[in-house]
Order: sequence, then structure tokens, then C-alpha cells
Amino acid sequence: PSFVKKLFTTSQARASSSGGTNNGQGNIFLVPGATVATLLMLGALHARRLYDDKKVEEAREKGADIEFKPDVKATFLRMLPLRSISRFWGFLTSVEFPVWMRPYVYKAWARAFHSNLEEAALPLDEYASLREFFVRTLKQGSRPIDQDPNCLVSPVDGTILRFGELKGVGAMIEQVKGFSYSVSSLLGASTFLPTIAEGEMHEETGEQESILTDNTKKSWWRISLASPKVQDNMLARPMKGLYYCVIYLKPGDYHRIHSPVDWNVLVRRHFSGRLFPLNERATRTIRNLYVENERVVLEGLWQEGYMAIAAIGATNIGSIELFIEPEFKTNRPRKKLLHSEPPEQRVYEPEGVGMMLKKGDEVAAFNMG
Amino acid sequence: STVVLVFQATTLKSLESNDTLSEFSFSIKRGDKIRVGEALGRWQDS
Repeated sequence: PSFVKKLFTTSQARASSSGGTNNGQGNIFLVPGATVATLLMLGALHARRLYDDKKVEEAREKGADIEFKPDVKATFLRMLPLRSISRFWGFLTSVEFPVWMRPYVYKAWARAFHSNLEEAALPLDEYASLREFFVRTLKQGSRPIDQDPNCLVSPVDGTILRFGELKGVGAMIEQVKGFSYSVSSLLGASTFLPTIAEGEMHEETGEQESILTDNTKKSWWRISLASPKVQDNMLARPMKGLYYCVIYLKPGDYHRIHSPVDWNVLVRRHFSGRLFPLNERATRTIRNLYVENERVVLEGLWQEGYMAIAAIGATNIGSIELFIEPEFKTNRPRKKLLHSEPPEQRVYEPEGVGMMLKKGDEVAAFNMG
Repeated sequence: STVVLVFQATTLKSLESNDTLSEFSFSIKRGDKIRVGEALGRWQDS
């Protein structure tokens, strides 16, 4: 209101200095009129977006699947230098706040994105910048790990988007209704993801080896030894199912990734892709969102067989930090214009054993920008 | 940001009825909010 009032006063002053003629009176409402019209238009667009999002939310609560609908905004996003924008955002959020200001800024952030400040490991005035605050650790005991040895725990705080079993050759994960992406595209063509042909079964024998590529044959025997034995029950025979779970982290969520089980990380793969936003709107308008975005894939083995975690970056949360490989950096300026570069891969030593992680161990963190 | 977890787990297939008797089962629903350390799924001891 003060801005509009000021504009109005300025226009009136100009009008009086021009002698209050009819021409002058015509100019009085020109600037405020345009400003008000722009504000109204922006308000209407925002209201429409809120209304659309609310309708989608209501439909989802009723159990309806959200359909894939590419739009003009998605095409426009492809033209933006999102990686540069992301790095600039990272630079902005690294700016240090004066100590007195820090609690106000972080409390405002927490109010906007529903973060629980009581869980923060340090007093608020000890986080120098928003970037530092964003990737904060939590007080000990804030995230108790389910100690049941027969359970796989969530690696992150977030919302479950999808989960299920992968079946058939070229297994796909549904992004939203009407569009799916292939698991091997997400994890990389050189993945040692076990592919199970439809209707085919694999027993706990040497047959397991045939479903793995050559680069994992060396390590597979270790897992065969660790895997559960064939049951005595002659009416049932064990086979391996392949499962997936997609978890979305909102800006206010705790942004560190933990180990879901005890496992050995054998390979790290880095796909230097785009950095589209990953919000719900983006998932229903941008094709191949998870396959095109920059991501880090950790692959390895656990007592039941194959295990992979793919951490996918977004515009605001652009870089992924690995605690098991501190020198590793993501969201760097591109050397090539092509988005289809092969992923950069590192095999952890010793080959076939890799890095051992315990259930609940910190593995990685998402950073701002 | 998003995390996708892909993993193998043992299932049992009945030879008599050809039905799959899955040992592993998820303990979550779509849209659930989950925190680090909470169970995503469990399996039976074989």
C-alpha cells in the first residue's frame, strides 16, 4: 500500500506542476493504473496456480492418479541456464548473516517450510549462512533407527511418492500416470542391476551369476554366502524380487541421507545432467525428470542382494556431498554443451568389497545450490 | 530433491499353486511422511 500511495502522490505532484490541465489529469492515473493492473494480473495468476494445486491435492487425497501433462512452462524451463541459476543461488545462500539476524532468518525459513528448529544440533546463531543452516545435523537421538534386524529403514526424511516391485525386462518406474522412466536409465547403462525376465525365476544357485554382468561376478560369491539359505520347505522355492521406493524431500525437510541397511557400496556413478525443479508440478509436466537431472548413484550389495541409492538434485538443492568421498563435487560448470555425456564412475577399493556402511550411517547430504 | 532406492529382496514362490508368497513387504503407503530410521519394509526370517 505504501508503494501504491507513493506512486499516487508522485503522479499528483507531477500533475500539479504541469498546471492541472486536462492533459495533466490524464497522466495522473497512468502509472498507478498500470501498476495496479500488473499487480492484479500477478495476483490472479498466483491464485489460479494455488487453485490448480489445491484441486490436484484434493484429487490425490481421493485416490486419483495425477496424469502427465507437458506444458509450455516445461519447454521454457529447458531454455533456462538452470545449473548457473542453481550455483548463483548457492552463492547467495552462502552469504553470512550478522549473528543477531540469524535466529530471525532461520525462524522465518522454518515457519515457511515447516521445519522443526528444536531438532537442530546447534543454537541458531551458530549457523553462519542459510546454506549452512539448511544442511544442519540433528540432536543425537532425533532420528532413532529401527533396530529390527529384518527391516529396511528410510534413508531420508520425506514423502513417499511411489514404491513397488519391478517386474519384467526393462523395468520401469512410473513418474506419474501416463509417463514412466526406465530403471537402467536412472542408474546407468553399466549398472549391475539384476534384470529378471518375466515369468523367469532364479534360485539360490549358480544361476544367480547369469543375471549379473561380468564386473560383479567377483563379488557375487560373497553375497551368495551371506544370503539366506534355501528353505527346507519343498513347496516353496526362493527367488529374488526387485523393489523400489521414491521419496521426495521438501525444502523444510532434514536433507541428509543415511544408510537404509548394512551394505557394501561398490560403485559411485555421477550423471552431470540438468537441474530441473523436482516439485510435484514438475513431475507431471517435465518428461524424464529424474533421468535428466544431475544425480549420484551408489550401487552395492547387502545380505539380500543388489542395493542402489540414487540422490537426484534440483535447481535449489543442486549439489550432493558424499561423506564417504569428501573430495567429490557436483553441480560444477559444464565443459560440454551436450546433456547426454556418459556418467563418471568410481569403483571403491578394495574391488568387490568397497566401502562398508552400517544401517543409519550418514552417507550424503543435499546442499543449496 | 528426491531419493530413489532400488533393492533386491527374497520372495518365495509356491511350487504347488504357482503363487508368489512374498517374504518382503513394504510398511508404507503413498503420500506417507517418513523420517530417517523408520521402517520402509520388513521381511521374515527364512
